[in-house]
Amino acid sequence: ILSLKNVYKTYLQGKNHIPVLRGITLTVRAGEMVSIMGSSGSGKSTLLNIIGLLDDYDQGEYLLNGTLMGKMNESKAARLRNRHLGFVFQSFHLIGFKTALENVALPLFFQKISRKKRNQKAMEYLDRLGMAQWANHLPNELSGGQKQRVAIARAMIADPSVILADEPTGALDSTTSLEVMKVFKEINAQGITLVVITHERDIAAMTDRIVFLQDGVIQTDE
Amino acid sequence: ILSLKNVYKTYLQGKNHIPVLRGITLTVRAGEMVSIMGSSGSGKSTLLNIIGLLDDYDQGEYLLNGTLMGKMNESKAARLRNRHLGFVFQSFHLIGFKTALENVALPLFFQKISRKKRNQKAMEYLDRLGMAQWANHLPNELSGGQKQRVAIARAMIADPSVILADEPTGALDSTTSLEVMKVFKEINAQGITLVVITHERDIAAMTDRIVFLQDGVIQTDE
Ligand SMILES: Nc1ncnc2c1ncn2[C@@H]1O[C@H](COP(=O)(O)OP(=O)(O)OP(=O)(O)O)[C@@H](O)[C@H]1O
Ligand SMILES: Nc1ncnc2c1ncn2[C@@H]1O[C@H](COP(=O)(O)OP(=O)(O)OP(=O)(O)O)[C@@H](O)[C@H]1O
Ligand SMILES: [Mg+2]
Ligand SMILES: [Mg+2]
Repeated sequence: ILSLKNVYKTYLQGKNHIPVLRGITLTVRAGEMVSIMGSSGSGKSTLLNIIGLLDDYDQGEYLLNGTLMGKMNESKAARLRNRHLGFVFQSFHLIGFKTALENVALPLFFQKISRKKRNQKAMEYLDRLGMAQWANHLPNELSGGQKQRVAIARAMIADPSVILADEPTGALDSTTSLEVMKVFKEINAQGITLVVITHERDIAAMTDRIVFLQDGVIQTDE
Repeated sequence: ILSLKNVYKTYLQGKNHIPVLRGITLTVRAGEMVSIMGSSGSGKSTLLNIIGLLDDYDQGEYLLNGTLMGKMNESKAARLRNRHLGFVFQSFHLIGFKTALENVALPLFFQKISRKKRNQKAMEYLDRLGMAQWANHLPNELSGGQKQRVAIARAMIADPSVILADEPTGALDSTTSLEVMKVFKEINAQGITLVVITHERDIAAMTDRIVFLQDGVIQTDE
């Protein structure tokens, strides 16, 4: 469902060229649950952003569902993202002036579902992540791990075919981390493809396959 | 150096009273390195914010260096913080339009040190956290773990007597986490007191003492 061939990405910072991805070749089959590990600054978020159509790449090929994803304008990228992808950001990116419930319900706005049904489904997903009690809190009234769980619920609610999660258990204690991984395994069993960046071995061990990123290339694939 | 006696903290959210801390009694001696663990939403950040004079409390007593910290106006709290405390926030709070170097140098601004000396010391601390190469990057040009390390360098640079760190290795891979803990142990050996919130057992095991927070009170203290 995801196919990257020899993908390169370099950041331009002033006059500096900072090569981050130097020939990434990676295939993810539909229904797989893959983790990406690598040291801080190795390019994991950069790679996930490219897969998630949030950023473009300089060389190589990236196919999503068999279609080539090249440089595209923001509205086309947004439409593809809304239809196929769910994203959990490393820093959550919740909307500060909306409640947890409203944040989670937002992706359904584009699916022409009645507001009543959107909120019902949002409540269901919040509950699944243990967050029902905080539905009416604003993000700044939530702890770090609570914000993370709201972001996870939001990524799942529109039943995307692929969920991309950047350190989804980074702010969670071990018990809550296991609860989140249990939910991920449930939706994976329903056929949703998951790509998870994590720096925790125990979390990676719960996925089908671990991909190691180092020096801009994939070193090993277990 | 830190003494909390029966401290209570309740959040008011609309008409709701949300009791978070329900009688916290905790003493930290000068030069100790203590970790605080507990599940997501248990009140760890709330407790650290009270200790760091970033928030007030409703009942009980908190003494910093033997002086009672009660309700105080922001300028008095700011002066005390600048003089005694270094804080690593769970979400870093770097200044977006300043480089990594400028962010780290900022706490020295209040110490009447020449700009040349401030930048020199900031470079030294960035280097200690493995971040020298990124001195001139803006926060949005840094990875999650790189931002975290800049926030850590900033907390240390003014040689505070107490450093309060909220999940300082949350965004770091295991190798980089160990490097950060090594730096913490070095400054602890110089006499700096550290209170570290972490949800990782391996990190907590490197400190002198682990305090467990649950249901708003301290359950165990190892
Ligand atoms: N806009 C940018 N301009 C310049 N360099 C950038 C930019 N964004 C990221 N970088 C650099 O690209 C490299 C990879 O960043 P990335 O965020 O992908 O790392 P990561 O593997 O996700 O790290 P972490 O585990 O710390 O989150 C880093 O060295 C970072 O400094
Ligand atoms: N401004 C606020 N208004 C209402 N409730 C709040 C507010 N800030 C925090 N809370 C609630 O207080 C509780 C404790 O929050 P806190 O941030 O201290 O938890 P934590 O232990 O740091 O969690 P985590 O491990 O997820 O970071 C949470 O249930 C949270 O929803
Ligand atoms: Mg990252
Ligand atoms: Mg917290």
